[in-house]
Amino acid sequence: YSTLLGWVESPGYPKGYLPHTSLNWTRCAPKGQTVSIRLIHLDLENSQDCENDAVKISSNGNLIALLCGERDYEELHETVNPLLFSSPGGCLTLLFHSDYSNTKRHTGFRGFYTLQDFNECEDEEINKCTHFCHNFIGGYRCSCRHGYHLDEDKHTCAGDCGENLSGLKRGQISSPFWPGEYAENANCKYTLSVEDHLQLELHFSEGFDVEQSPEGDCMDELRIETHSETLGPFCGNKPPPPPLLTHSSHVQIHFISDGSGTNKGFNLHFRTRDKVCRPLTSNSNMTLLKQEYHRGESATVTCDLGYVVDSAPGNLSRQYSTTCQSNGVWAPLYACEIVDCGRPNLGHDSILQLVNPEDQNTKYGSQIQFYCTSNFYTLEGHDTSTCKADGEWTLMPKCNEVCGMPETSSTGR
Amino acid sequence: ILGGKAAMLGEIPWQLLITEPNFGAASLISDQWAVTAAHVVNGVAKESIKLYGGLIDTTRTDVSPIPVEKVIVHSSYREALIQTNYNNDIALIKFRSKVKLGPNLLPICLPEVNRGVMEGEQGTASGWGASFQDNKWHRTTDILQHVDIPVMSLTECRKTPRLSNKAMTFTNNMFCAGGKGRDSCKGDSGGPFVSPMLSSGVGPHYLIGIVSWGSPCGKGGATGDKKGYYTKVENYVSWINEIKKNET
Repeated sequence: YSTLLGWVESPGYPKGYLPHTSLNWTRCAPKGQTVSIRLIHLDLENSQDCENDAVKISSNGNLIALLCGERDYEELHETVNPLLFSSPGGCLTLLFHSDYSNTKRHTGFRGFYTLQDFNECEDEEINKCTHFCHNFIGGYRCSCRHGYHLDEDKHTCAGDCGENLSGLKRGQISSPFWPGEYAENANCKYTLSVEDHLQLELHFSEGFDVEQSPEGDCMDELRIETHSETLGPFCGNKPPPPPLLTHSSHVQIHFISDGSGTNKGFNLHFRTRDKVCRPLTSNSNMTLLKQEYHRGESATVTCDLGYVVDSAPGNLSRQYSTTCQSNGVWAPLYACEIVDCGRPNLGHDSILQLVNPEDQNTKYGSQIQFYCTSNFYTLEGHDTSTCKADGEWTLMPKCNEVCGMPETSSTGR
Repeated sequence: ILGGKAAMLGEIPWQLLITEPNFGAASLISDQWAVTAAHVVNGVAKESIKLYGGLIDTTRTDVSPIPVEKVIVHSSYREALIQTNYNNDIALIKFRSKVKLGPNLLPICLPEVNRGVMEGEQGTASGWGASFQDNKWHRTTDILQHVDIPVMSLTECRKTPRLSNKAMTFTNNMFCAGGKGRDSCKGDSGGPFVSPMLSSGVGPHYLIGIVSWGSPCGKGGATGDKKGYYTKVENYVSWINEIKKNET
């Protein structure tokens, strides 16, 4: 780029150019800069559409000026020169040619070319800064207002937020700038963590206002993650989410906003209370069913019909006794597994066989289908059997011998 | 069989042949059970029984006997030195394993419990027993014979023949059947009497009788009125089913 400064002129300038003369000149700019030409003199033979003698200037192959005739300095300065520059990092090409003759002598052209910085901040196609844009020679950079930080994409300003509040048993959490409008492009993570025997309780304040689309979708959102579930997303402006008993000692609150909107956000206070056990309901129910059980309370778990306790292999009990522990966990705790009748043992050479034995579901409530492998037997009863809750199949069909029916032999001669 | 004709292979696929230790027949009632007359298998060792299925020609030597696992003679059957009472003449034979059914080996249906055996009802008796053919008596026939005969009236059945100068007993567990020159004969014992008769072409056929006893076939000539007595199977269907259930 050291040569990107100097004069470009027609051959023979200023004495005049000869017929059949040409010039092919190109200069390219480094990234973030442009090549420009300032013509100070132009005197060529004039013609319709400059078809005789001409100067053609193009940027990256696109024609930006076609010149001939005589132009005074002012005209060049005001109407021609402002167009003569390349795109940032692009190339500027000047082509000059003269035809076979001139009616009189023409001096030609002369221009000064130079590198210029390109101001990306003024170009909306390039400038993607969400807050401030700063131009410098060869490039630009973004910066943010107070309370924001520049995101990893180097363009987006994201609200500063999030906090690790581990160890605190009570406190407040709110969206950035609460009760003012919350920051755009926020991605906040608040961490709460207390001792294992405690659980966190969250109470939202009035004024909850998180951007929601007219269709009811959450444009911005608040999510609460516990060790076992995710609550939310919450959004909208009324009413706030109800008090949340998380049953968890560890909670993460995520607040995400997009790049637009004017909403207040959220504010909540958190506190702790002793953990309780919740009734087991997955494929089972409990005796003396209550909303919550306290440490030391026992209950009997009864698996739903068709489910059994997986406490020990071969033990098909539907019930077990369990006690609520201080950490809010039942012990012992067994899953209620669906009863599996297994594939019926028909014997390899049995006339009765399963249709598609590999594809048959053998769990509680499912049906398996049978057929007789010999034409000399008929299927008695339905062709299916159902897996019962006791792990047995309902009465299986039988293949009965076809009786009293000799096959009619052919009498054809 | 008197007055009968030769069966074709597959025509009576439930017919089983017993050659040892006594000559007789049986009927296949499932792929693991057969029924016969008690007096054919009573008191014999199961291992000594040679029982064949799927054939009509007794001279075939390429057929293997069906191994017998158990013989169950009806508990009310009584054997005597001079037999005058064939009441409950029925026995079950269980095979060691299931036989492979096919066109020539198929079971006969058992009747309903209270089906009833009607006077004049036509049935078919079959067997390899004695026959009168080509003006000669034969102790047995090589090719299975069958004959269509009507059930006789109770009045006629009660007129039992005297055998060995002893009066023979007729009970409700029997019926008799026969016609002019048509009868089952010695060596047909244990074999089937099925209804409807085979020549009707109507099925399925039911085992309503088991060849049991009768007057000596030769007596009175080959063309006289014949009368054979058959165990009435419908009276034993519950017994058969109970034993099959307990043995499964």
